[in-house]
Order: sequence, then C-alpha cells, then structure tokens
Amino acid sequence: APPQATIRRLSVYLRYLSGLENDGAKVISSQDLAGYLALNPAQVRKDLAYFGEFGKRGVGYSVKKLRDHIIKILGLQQVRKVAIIGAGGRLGRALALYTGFEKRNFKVSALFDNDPRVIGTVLSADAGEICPIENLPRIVKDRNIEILILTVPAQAIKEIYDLIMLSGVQAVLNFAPFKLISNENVVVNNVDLTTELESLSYHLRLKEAG
Amino acid sequence: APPQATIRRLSVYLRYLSGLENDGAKVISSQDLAGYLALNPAQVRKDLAYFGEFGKRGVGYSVKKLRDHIIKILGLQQVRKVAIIGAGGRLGRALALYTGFEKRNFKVSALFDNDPRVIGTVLSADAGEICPIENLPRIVKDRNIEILILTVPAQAIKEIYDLIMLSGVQAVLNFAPFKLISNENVVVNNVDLTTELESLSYHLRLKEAG
Ligand SMILES: NC(=O)c1ccc[n+]([C@@H]2O[C@H](COP(=O)([O-])OP(=O)(O)OC[C@H]3O[C@@H](n4cnc5c(N)ncnc54)[C@H](O)[C@@H]3O)[C@@H](O)[C@H]2O)c1
Ligand SMILES: NC(=O)c1ccc[n+]([C@@H]2O[C@H](COP(=O)([O-])OP(=O)(O)OC[C@H]3O[C@@H](n4cnc5c(N)ncnc54)[C@H](O)[C@@H]3O)[C@@H](O)[C@H]2O)c1
Repeated sequence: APPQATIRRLSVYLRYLSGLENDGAKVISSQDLAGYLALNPAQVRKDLAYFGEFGKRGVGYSVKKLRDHIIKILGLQQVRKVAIIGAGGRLGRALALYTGFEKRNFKVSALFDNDPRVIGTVLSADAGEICPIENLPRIVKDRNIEILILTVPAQAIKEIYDLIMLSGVQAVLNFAPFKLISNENVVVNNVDLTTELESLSYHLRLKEAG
Repeated sequence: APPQATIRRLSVYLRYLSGLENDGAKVISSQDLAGYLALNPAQVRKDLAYFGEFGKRGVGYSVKKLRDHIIKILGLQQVRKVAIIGAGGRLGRALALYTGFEKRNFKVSALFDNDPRVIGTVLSADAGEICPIENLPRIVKDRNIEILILTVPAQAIKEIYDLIMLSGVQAVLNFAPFKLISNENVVVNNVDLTTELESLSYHLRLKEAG
C-alpha cells in the first residue's frame, strides 16, 4: 500500500495540475512536476506508479488524465460532508467560515459545541446553527456527515470519544494536542500546529550549531 | 541526518514524556512508549538512536533525561519569538490568541496585516498592535522574531515574498495553499489543512471500495 507521505504528495500534485489545466497546459513531465515543487523526479514517478500512472517516455503525463485520476484515487469526485466539534471556539469558528474547503469538495454541514452561550448561533447558512454535542450521533446520520473535525481542548477529547464512536463517522481530523489513535472503524489524522513550530525550531537549532 | 518524520515524532514523544514526568514516572521502555502512541517499538528505538539515546536493556529510558535531551535536540530551551502575517484574518486571529503556543515556548510577539481596517488593533498584550506589513523587516529585527506564520491568501504570498526575505527571518510556517519552497536561508513548513481532509477522503474511498 502506498505510504501516507505519497498520499499527501498526491494532494500537492493535484493542486499544481489544477493550476496547469487552467493555464491550458496539455502534458507535463515528471521532471517539470518535480522541478516546480522542489521534489525529486524519481520520487514523483514512484508515487504515480503506485496507481498505475507511468506517463509516456519523452512526453510525460497528460495533465487532464492525471488530474482526473488523482481526483478518483483521493475519492474527491463527490462532496464530502464535514462537521466541526468545538465550533464556538476560535479555531473552530475560523474553520467553519473558511470558503477554501468547499472549492475542494468538502462541505461544512454541521457544527457542535457544549457551551450554552454559543449553541444556536448561526455561523453560515450551509452549516446551520451550532448544535449541542449530545445530538452528534443523530445529526451525523441525518446529514450523512463523513468527517469530524475536533477543535476542543485536549481534556474534552475523552468526554466526546464515546459520542464520536456512537455516531458511526469513519474519519476524524483532530487539532487537540492529544494523540487520538485510529481503529478499524475510524481513521484519525492528528494535526498539532505546535509540532510544526517545533520542527522549525529543530532547523533553527541546527543553524545555530553551525 | 534524521528524516523529517523522525523529528515530528520527537514532538509526540516529548508531549507524552512531559505528561509522564508530571505523573511521577521515572523510567519508560521503548515498548511502553510505542504501545501508548500506537507506534512500532523498533521505530521508537531507531528514532532515539539517531541522537545517541539507547536506553538500558531491560530498564528503558530515564523519563527526565530523555525529555531534557529531546528539548535540547528541538532547540526548545529558549523562547522562540513568532510573528503572524495576516493577523487580522480568521485563522491569523485564532493563532494570535492561542495560549497553547506559549506553554511550549513559542511567543507571538508581532502581528502584521495590510488591511487599514485592522491595523492598530490590539489582539493581545504580548503581541502589541497589528502593524502594517511594510514594517516587517524593521520589526522582525527589533523584536528578534525567529519564525513567521503566514495566514494570508495564496495570491498574497508573491507580494510579501521579498519582504520576508528582506526581514532576515530563518523559518516560515505557511498556511496558504501555495507551496513555498525552502532555500539556504529560510526553512519553510507548508501546512495545507485541506490536504489533511483529502488524505482522510482517500481512506474513506478505500473503505467504500471494500
Ligand atoms: N486556536 C489555535 O490557533 C490553535 C492552534 C493549535 C491548536 N489548537 C487546538 O485546537 C483546540 C481548540 O483551540 P481554540 O483556541 O479554538 O480553543 P477555544 O477555547 O477557543 O475553543 C474550544 C471550544 O470547544 C468547546 N468545547 C469544550 N469542550 C467541549 C465538549 N465536551 N463538547 C463540545 N465542545 C466543547 C468550547 O465550548 C469552545 O467553544 C484546542 O485543543 C487547541 O489546543 C488551537
Ligand atoms: N480559515 C481557515 O480555517 C483556513 C483553513 C485552511 C487554510 N487557510 C488558509 O489560511 C489563509 C488565511 O485564511 P483566512 O480564512 O484567515 O482568510 P482571511 O481572509 O480571513 O484572512 C486573510 C488576512 O490576510 C490579510 N492580507 C491579505 N493580503 C495581505 C498582504 N499582502 N500582507 C499582509 N496581510 C495580508 C487580509 O487583510 C486578512 O486579514 C488562506 O491562505 C487560507 O487558504 C485558512
């Protein structure tokens, strides 16, 4: 099976190919694709070969065909409905109002929180009002939510874990600094923005050490 | 040199070891560290061996020593000052007000934007008022800013690129969906939150395909 890093690079290729198609480009070589993205051409070829894309020697890949294929591989032909837990908070609100998700086929379709002061607030027409967290299982089923985004404090993760499992959702994107583990029913991606800063700090230290 | 993925796992080990130390644990085996984090014990040992940490056979690693060592490896003994460009926007504002960064030694010390309606706003006492983007090079030097966080639209990246290079900053965390490439002076981490959703969509498609 292709590694996680290959799947993430597919998203980067997709974004670039979409730009190329808009500009009217018909073909692209692994050399050019790699050059623009500061990647290794052999790595690009290896990533695409996992999915049977080998390109034509000396010509490269068809921009349209490759783009359409990556869209299918990532399952992006249909709209994926997303819900945000902690939508009354700072990060939750920023994600709920972000128009960039819809451009790439993710639609924020439900919002949840446990703070009575924010329940009932309407952040956007599509997502409707912020619902109480107890209604999560019912609303996930009613609105066919496929992905839950967690923007609650780390200590709240344990409180809502059972509700998440009860809801039947199969994918979770967790922003709390607490590693939530995938199981056979739910795949979890953990994003810790502070880890991103720590990885930059590592490089700063290397420069300091000379 | 250790791979990027090893550096990111160090952050995860650090977070877990800090919790253990708070609970009074003295030693931990690679088995237990891996078990709790759903990782492979051999991977944990390999990650730590890059930095000369081998643990004692049958006993494991000293929690305190290992934690202190990882803090040094990641360069987290001192406070790293951070500035946010696009601080008047939704994501920028959420990051500017986030108290979690300071707990891990990152201090938001300057805010920038180009929208006259938000310039002069004070989001937090530490960061001061939102400054005009033209003042970036001077303020980065005056306040010893080491990391820039970019939360501007993708098309604004080209506009501010020269100012970023002029500022002399050595590390950038970019949230705009536009791959900014590292060079010999500036290391860049690109975070595309939509790519996180696309990687989850890939797993959803695999389940759909059965
Ligand atoms: N704000 C950021 O930029 C940022 C950056 C990195 C990480 N994070 C992480 O994202 C999470 C949210 O951060 P924030 O700054 O938005 O915090 P916040 O306090 O502004 O928002 C948290 C929200 O979660 C809600 N909540 C708490 N417990 C809940 C529960 N049991 N069920 C439903 N809702 C619940 C709260 O009512 C609140 O609206 C935290 O885990 C934080 O560590 C945030
Ligand atoms: N909001 C989110 O949850 C989210 C999620 C994923 C990605 N992003 C990305 O993060 C970035 C910010 O998103 P947002 O939703 O906060 O947008 P936003 O429009 O709310 O904020 C953008 C801010 O950047 C400022 N800006 C624009 N051009 C500038 C320039 N040349 N110099 C300085 N400041 C400038 C604007 O004045 C505004 O305050 C975008 O690239 C977006 O794609 C945001």
